[in-house]
This record gives sequence, structure tokens and C-alpha cells, in this order.
Amino acid sequence: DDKTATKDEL
Amino acid sequence: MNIFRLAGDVSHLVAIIILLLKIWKTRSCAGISGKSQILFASVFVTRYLDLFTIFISLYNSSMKIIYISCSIATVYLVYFKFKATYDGNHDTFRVEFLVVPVGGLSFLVNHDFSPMEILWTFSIYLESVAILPQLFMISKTGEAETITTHYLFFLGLYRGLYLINWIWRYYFEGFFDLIAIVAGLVQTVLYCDFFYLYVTKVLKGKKLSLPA
Repeated sequence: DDKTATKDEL
Repeated sequence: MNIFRLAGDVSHLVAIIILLLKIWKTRSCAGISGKSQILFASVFVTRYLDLFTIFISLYNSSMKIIYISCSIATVYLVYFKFKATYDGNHDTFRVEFLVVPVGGLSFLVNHDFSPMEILWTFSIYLESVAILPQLFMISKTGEAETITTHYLFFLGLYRGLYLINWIWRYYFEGFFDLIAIVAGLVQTVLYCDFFYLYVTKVLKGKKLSLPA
């Protein structure tokens, strides 16, 4: 789902 | 990016730098749990593998490089350069009791059963308990150097600020990641006892000593 894409956090 | 996340990253960076400078300047890692530092280094290595596969921003990539290099440098100072000052007798927390359950859980509860995602999940779960050997060591020695308490304060504050960042992102962006939030809550709760001692003792100029 979209979570694996939005790893924009440290 | 929002102010809480930026403040969280800055707080995290400050913590890492404080620790590195404390060990480097005093040429001693007395009171520092090498086990926690190894756990933190593995948290960064397993979480930032995407450093070579995904470019998000210069900020994102440079912070990842700084975190990984500082944490590995800290482990090097504790176990090699200033090994003589490492207090192994008090750094006795059984990290296998952390790594094994965290490893198992990351296979069971994750967003996607892919290697990168499982490693990221492992890293998130591990980070939430990585400070335990350090807190355990302080409870065994019964005290902590003031500079070490400042390190712990900023380290604990960083994930607390991330919690606010996630509230912000949920409210404004509808974004939330339950795995990160639950682990972040556990991580921050583990510092509560320390925060209480830090505010009631260290900020009043006293030394942090246990039992309170």
C-alpha cells in the first residue's frame, strides 16, 4: 500500500 | 516537512553530536552503554538502505549519511579507541531479548512482506527499545553524567516531536503510519521516568542519581 512508498521521514 | 518533524530531526542530531563530542572530548565512554550504541547503529543501517535506491531530498540523504556515520563512529570510539574506559561490567543488558522478539514481530506485523519493508519495520521496532540497555546501565550504576542526561533528553525528545508531527500529518495530510506511531509511542514512554528525573533534578543543577 502507499505506506511503503512514502518513506520520506528519517 | 513540518516544524515538529524538523525540530525532531534537529533534536536527534543534537543528541548524536552531544554523545560523540562527550566521548571524543573527555576521551572516555564511562557511563555509556555500548550495546545501545550498537543497536542504534543497526537501526540506522537497516532503515537507511534506501539511501542508494531512492533519492527523496538533499536534506533526507545528507541526514541519513550523518546519522549512519556518527553512530558507527560512536560504536568505534566505545569498543575500540576508548575501549579501556568502557564500563562492560554495568553494560549487561541481554540485547538478544530485544533483537529476537523485534525480529520476529517485524516478520509478523508489517506493511509489505518485502525485504526492504521488513528491514524498515525491524528498524522501527528496534529503535523503540534500543535505549533500554542504556537506561538499564544507569539504573545499575545508580547515576549518570550530566552530559549523558542531556544526550538522553534530546534523544527522547526527538521521537516525542515525531509523535506531534504524525498528529499534524494526520490532521493536514490524512497520512498516518500505525507501525511508526505505535513504536514511537512505546519509545517515548520508555523515557518518561527519565524525563521526570531530568526535569526535577538535572534542570535544577543536581546530579542525576537513582533511586530518586
